[in-house]
Amino acid sequence: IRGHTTIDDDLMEEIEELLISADVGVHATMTIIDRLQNRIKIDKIKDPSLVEGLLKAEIAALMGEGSYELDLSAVKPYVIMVVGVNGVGKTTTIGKIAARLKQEGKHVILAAGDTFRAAAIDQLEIWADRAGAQIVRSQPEADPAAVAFDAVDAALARNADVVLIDTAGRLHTKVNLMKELEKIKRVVQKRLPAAPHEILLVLDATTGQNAIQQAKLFNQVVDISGLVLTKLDGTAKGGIVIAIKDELNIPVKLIGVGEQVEDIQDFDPHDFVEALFA
Amino acid sequence: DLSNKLESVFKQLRGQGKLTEKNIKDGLRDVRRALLESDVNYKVAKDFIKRVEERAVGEEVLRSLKPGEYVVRYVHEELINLLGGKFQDIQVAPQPPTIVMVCGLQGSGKTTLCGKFARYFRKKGKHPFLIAGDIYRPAAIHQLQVIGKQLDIPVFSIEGEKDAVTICRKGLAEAKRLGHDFVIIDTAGRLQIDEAMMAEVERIKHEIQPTEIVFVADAMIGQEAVNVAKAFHDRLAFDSVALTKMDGDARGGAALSIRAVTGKPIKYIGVGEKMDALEPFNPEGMASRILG
Ligand SMILES: Nc1nc2c(ncn2[C@@H]2O[C@H](COP(=O)(O)OP(=O)(O)OP(=O)(O)O)[C@@H](O)[C@H]2O)c(=O)[nH]1
Ligand SMILES: Nc1nc2c(ncn2[C@@H]2O[C@H](COP(=O)(O)OP(=O)(O)OP(=O)(O)O)[C@@H](O)[C@H]2O)c(=O)[nH]1
Ligand SMILES: [Mg+2]
Ligand SMILES: [Mg+2]
Repeated sequence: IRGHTTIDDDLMEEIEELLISADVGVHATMTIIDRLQNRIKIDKIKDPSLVEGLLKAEIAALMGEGSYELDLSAVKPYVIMVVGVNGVGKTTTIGKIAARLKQEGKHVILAAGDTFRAAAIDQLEIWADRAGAQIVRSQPEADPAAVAFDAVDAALARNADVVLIDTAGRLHTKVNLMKELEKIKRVVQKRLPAAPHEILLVLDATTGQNAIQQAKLFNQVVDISGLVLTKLDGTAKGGIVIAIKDELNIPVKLIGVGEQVEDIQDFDPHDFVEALFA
Repeated sequence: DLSNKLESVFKQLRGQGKLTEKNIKDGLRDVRRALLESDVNYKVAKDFIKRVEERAVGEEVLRSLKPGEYVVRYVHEELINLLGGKFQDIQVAPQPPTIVMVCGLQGSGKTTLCGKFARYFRKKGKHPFLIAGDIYRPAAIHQLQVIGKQLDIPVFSIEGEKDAVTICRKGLAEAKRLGHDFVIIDTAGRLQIDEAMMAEVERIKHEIQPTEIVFVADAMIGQEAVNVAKAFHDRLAFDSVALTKMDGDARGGAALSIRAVTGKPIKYIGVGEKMDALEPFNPEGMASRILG
């Protein structure tokens, strides 16, 4: 979009291609372009070299503040539940968050809430070990709500700072699995009425428009407080979070940028927008 | 519903004999939107629409048929053709064992698919053998071992071995020694831009000479499917594609994108987390799903 001498339909079509190719989706792209064209009209803008800046500013403003505000002084234990469809990076993200908190001197407990998938508990145990966190686990096939309950219970007994609850991957279309998620939340609330204090929906940056459905349905069932966008170290731009912010106003809090324990960062809307246009 | 949407666009066509260029352009705008909403790649959708446009202009619109329905059916048939005609199965090696290697991005469903293939081909009379080639992901080997145990299918791994090629080579030798005729190699998830990891999977291919390399893609993958598939195809010349998590509601436009850019057939789809959740790919079902 940089080589244009006038603001014309061609320029708008290039912007459309850029945004759709970044998985922003048709609807959100049209909304963004409408707003941009309005802006151009109202401010009587003639110089095409200004368009990119306007576009970036508009998208960054939409994405909002977004930094991960974890106020651990106010609440103890702070309970974070991590949810999402299969294979997006929930377990790995929990390991990364745990390590970061441990480095800040926090006492962290992990709840092995995926009692279904082969070696899921073992996978989380390795991450607990890497992060220096404690793990509360049961047997495969155990009730995940019971594991979550036990973890919160243990956190209260041991005066831990944070509980991170891992859950099994589940497609948002599976009613019984979504009901199970609701139950995990309810049972945690029983032990600690304000918990979970944070419910993070993990989204894979390579995901297309289905991410919007994922966000909608998970949000209906358990009130999502923030998104984690993983695998941004790949070539996908993760534009779906723009559509989700626009439609559901759920902010991105963290991003995953690799498979190692340190590969997690706070979401920065300006960095995100720059990468979109890189 | 796309048919109904196009119907209103084509209302004025009733009674006219042929579809004009303008009629087609208007109708196809809605089709293009449907494709993009299904995650078909922007450029792939553009090319597809252009081809349909060229062929549809001048077509006879049957007087009894609604033009909107006609265009949709035309597009539907084009999609089915592109997605691949008759079902093609995994190739069988002229001399046993048949060796199947899976590859793909992180979390796409490879390890689960390996278990599903093992169960499926045993039902067809093969004697499968699994090789745990993911030495990176925490508990990846253990995951395949648990699956193998559930299915009562042997899993080969070498504790502490840091070279995936060595594991695959020794695993293949062991499979042959024990008389297995169907070997399935699980590999680590990797980014197509990770040079070291792409070199690793190239080395495994070179060393093992698989009968079939299956590129595994998540049905919910978006626009990037083209870049990812193209890179894996350039490096590995994979033979076929498996699309996983098709039991969700992702429309799966990536199927069209991947097929368009690599020319390789989709042979199987994953339709659940359990080991029996594997089905042969059905292009007609996929076309309807993509059109929404
Ligand atoms: N490149 C990259 N890979 C990631 C990232 N986050 C997770 N992964 C990889 O994605 C794969 C899946 O990660 P998991 O943490 O097992 O995902 P999950 O959501 O817990 O999966 P299920 O529990 O099976 O639903 C693993 O190979 C991870 O190493 C990331 O930010 N970048
Ligand atoms: N619903 C559903 N889930 C699936 C399907 N295939 C795999 N999964 C789930 O997707 C998640 C990831 O599957 P894996 O087999 O671990 O994926 P992978 O490609 O081996 O992951 P990496 O080795 O980390 O790259 C797991 O939770 C699986 O149970 C499928 O067809 N349907
Ligand atoms: Mg997990
Ligand atoms: Mg795997």
